Order: sequence, then C-alpha cells, then structure tokens
Amino acid sequence: MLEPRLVQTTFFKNVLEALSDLFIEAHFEFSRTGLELQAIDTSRVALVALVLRAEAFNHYLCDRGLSMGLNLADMAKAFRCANNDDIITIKAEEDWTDTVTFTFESPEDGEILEFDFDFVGSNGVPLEIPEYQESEYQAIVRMPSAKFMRICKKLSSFGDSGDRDPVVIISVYKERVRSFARGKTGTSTTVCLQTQTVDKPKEPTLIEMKEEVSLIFDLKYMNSFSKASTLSDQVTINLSSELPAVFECKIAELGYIRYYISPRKE
Amino acid sequence: GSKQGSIMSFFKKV
Repeated sequence: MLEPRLVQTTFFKNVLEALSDLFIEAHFEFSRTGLELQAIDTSRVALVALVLRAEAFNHYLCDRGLSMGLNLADMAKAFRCANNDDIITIKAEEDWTDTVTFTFESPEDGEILEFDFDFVGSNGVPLEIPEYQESEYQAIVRMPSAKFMRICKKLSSFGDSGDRDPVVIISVYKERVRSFARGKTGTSTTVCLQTQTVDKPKEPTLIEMKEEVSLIFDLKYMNSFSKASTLSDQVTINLSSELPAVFECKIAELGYIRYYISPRKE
Repeated sequence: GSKQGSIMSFFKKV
C-alpha cells in the first residue's frame, strides 16, 4: 500500500482551481522527498511544473513512490467538497490497478469523504526540466503577486477581441514593464516602473534588463498563472525571445510553481 | 518516475 497523508487541503484547492481552467490532465508524483506535478495544456503552448518538498506539508508520509496521471477537473470538484482542515490520504494498491483513492477526513465533524479516480494519460509529461539560468534571459521582472493579479484583471476586462483568443504584449524597456491588450473597441496598457524599495520594502517591483524584449502571450495563460500566484507573495517573470518564458512563484523556500510558456510568433 | 523527454525538446517541437 502506498499512502501519502497530508494536511494542505486549502493549498490544493487553490492549485487545482487555478490549473483546471487550462490543463486537463496532470502527472502527479509523490515520493519521499515530496510532490512533483507537471501538466501541458491541450494546445501544447504551456507547461506547468509544481514542486513541493515534503517539509512544506504539516504532515507528509510517503513510504514508497506513487505516480499517476489524473483529470484535474475531477480533482478540483472533489476538493471543493472537502473542508479546509481535512486530512487527505492518498492510496493506491501495490498491484497497480488503475485507480487511486483520495480520502478526506474531517476530525472535527467526524466525517470521511472518499473519491476514486481512474488513472488517465498525462499528455506527454513528466519531462526532464533542468534548473533554468537567469543569465539566459533578456529581462527578469519581479513584482508582488497582488500587483500581477491586478494587471491581468485589467487586461482581461479589455482584452476580449471577440473572434480570437485575447493576447497580451509584454515589453520591457528602460527599467519599465509594459503590458498591452487590444479589445474590440480600444486598448488597455499598464506600465510598471521599478519601485523604490525604501518606500515599500516589502513589495518591490524589480526589473533587471540586459536588453529590450517584447513578447506576445495568450491572455488565458497569464490569467491561470495569476490565480496560481496567490500561493506566494511574489512572482518572477523571465523573458527571452529565444526561450520559453518562465513565470514563477516560489512557495516559501519549500517549492515553487512555474509556468513555461511559448510566446506567440506573430 | 521515468521522464518522457526534456522540456527543451518539447518546446523545440512546438
């Protein structure tokens, strides 16, 4: 019996809500060292990688590795039924049948919820992902996740051009980052400057630029990442015209969630 | 688990 046990229901609720908009299936790997999740979206433009070390969980027990592809929408629905302080136990039989059982136990209510999920294909993941080198990127922007969420919200409210997927153009130049979206009847632009760390030492916006860069992304990827970014105070955006962009939020030194996104060519 | 290739080859294919 393989049986990871953990107490991070709220965290997983948020992760699954953010990911299930964009990614249908994900590959989950529980091991002694923690959890690794990877998923690719159906248009194969974005890859999400979540790493959460065992120490990130209040309670984490995993004697043997367990890896499987699961449907994210089904999981999000199951987690919506769970209480925030539930203890989650994940069980798969050793003979490797094709289902896994998630049990949510509410110590307070004395209630146990059980969901069986069939294994599904995981759409080409997991992939080998080497640690990325910041030096390879033309520009790196760090800002509070709340600020990033506000920008995405503004762009979304204006960026619906009707007949095609809305896009955003992110440009870094002269120590400022500009986000631009075109809607049916106008455009929306947000410019962020590097902020004085003395004024707001806890919420700096930092822009490191080696050279100017301007890239086009589908807005839906920004929106999904901005939901996931609630897991952390700060986001880091690595931009290059040669490499997939990396949108990252670190989870309190205990892991990270990263979106690798191919910019649009046009 | 066994990996199904590298992220760079995935993005090159796209």
